[in-house]
Amino acid sequence: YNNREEHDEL
Amino acid sequence: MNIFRLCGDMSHLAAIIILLLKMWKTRSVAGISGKSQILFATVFTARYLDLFTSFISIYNTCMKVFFIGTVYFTIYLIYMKFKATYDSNHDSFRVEFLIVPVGGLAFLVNHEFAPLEIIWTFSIYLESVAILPQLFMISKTGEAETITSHYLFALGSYRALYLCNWIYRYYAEGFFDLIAVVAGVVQTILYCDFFYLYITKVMKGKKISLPA
Repeated sequence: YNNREEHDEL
Repeated sequence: MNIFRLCGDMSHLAAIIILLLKMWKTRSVAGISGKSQILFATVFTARYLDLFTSFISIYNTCMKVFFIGTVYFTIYLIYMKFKATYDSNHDSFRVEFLIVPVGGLAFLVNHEFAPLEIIWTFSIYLESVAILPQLFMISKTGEAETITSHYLFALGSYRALYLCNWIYRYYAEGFFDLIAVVAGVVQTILYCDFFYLYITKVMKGKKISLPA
């Protein structure tokens, strides 16, 4: 899992 | 940002605008589930808590503000301004049967056991089932206004386009978020029978009328 630190999607 | 995600966001935007136009033009919320709109307001509030703490882009911030503003305005129209046209008898889905399991699941299955992350996960899981009261209401009334069908088609397409966005991001950027993908698949599957009705009926100028 390498979702960015912050969620950049709406 | 990629074309799939942009089209998805535009489809989501179109859905909200179609809904507002339907309410404003017909001055009626007949056939619209207030409970689903309350669930969507919960989804947006929980997901956009980072609105003031983390800045991604002007686009991201504007869309978040627009989504939150319009969903609360929709609730105002349903429960206050056009309250007389709200069909609460048919909007009888027990949302606690959604919120409790989704809340529990967000605690158990998340990427990081941190408050903001759990709340974000809760919003992702809740969004995947938030349309159920609306679909349930249509099954009870046995029909949907054509404009409401367009609203649902745009809303269902938004997450389907996001699935394409995640496939693209996996191959282009190596980005992968299992929680968002699984919830997105569930959310899109819930629209499938509606998509079938929409394509076989509404596209031919007929109204959607389920066997009541």
